[in-house]
Amino acid sequence: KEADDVKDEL
Amino acid sequence: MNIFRLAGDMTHLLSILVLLLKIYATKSCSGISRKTQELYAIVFVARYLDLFTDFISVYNTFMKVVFIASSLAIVWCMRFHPMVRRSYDRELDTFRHYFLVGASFALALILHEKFTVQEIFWAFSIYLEAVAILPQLVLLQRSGNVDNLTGQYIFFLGAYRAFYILNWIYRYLTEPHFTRWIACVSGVVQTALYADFFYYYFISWKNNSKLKLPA
Repeated sequence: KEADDVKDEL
Repeated sequence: MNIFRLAGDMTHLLSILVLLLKIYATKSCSGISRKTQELYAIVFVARYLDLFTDFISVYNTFMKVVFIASSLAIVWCMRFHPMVRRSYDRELDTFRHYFLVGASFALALILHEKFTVQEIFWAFSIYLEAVAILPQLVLLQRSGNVDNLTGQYIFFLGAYRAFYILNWIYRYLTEPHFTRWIACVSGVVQTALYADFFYYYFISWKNNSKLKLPA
């Protein structure tokens, strides 16, 4: 998955 | 991670701890909407589908597990714990919350960042979380008096998303390509839904009086 796809927020 | 998001996560965790304290200490869930708790359980399960596929950090994984486990435990308590379930205001908690689930999912099918299962369930969880408090606010209006722990629970629950709005503003200003329109617009709507509750909460705090919502 591209980096910006990963949801880093809860 | 920034201070606003950390404050938001800690406030969110605090709201869950206050609710667990109320249920555990008083063995009662009076004044708490089971429907809202069920919606939150759906929100966390739908949002954290990436729990096993994307590892962000120990903190991120730990908090996801805590949110999923606590929301499911609260729903379980309200449905099956013999002492707790007896105090559930069944006749007051009548909001047709399945409409909220349907509408949020329909909206997620239309408005999402990418047309993939994970992204659609993520958008669905964002929209559902924005309206999940409605059954709880309706129940409060009907039950009139609000016990302290319930009032604090709802206050922290509303405050956490307000911190997230500051987080999104901060990230928008500091990170070049940061845009989270779905979460941000939905978060503003979510926080706005608490506006009148915050007003009456502030009034009761200022007058040091019991929190009462006008029927």
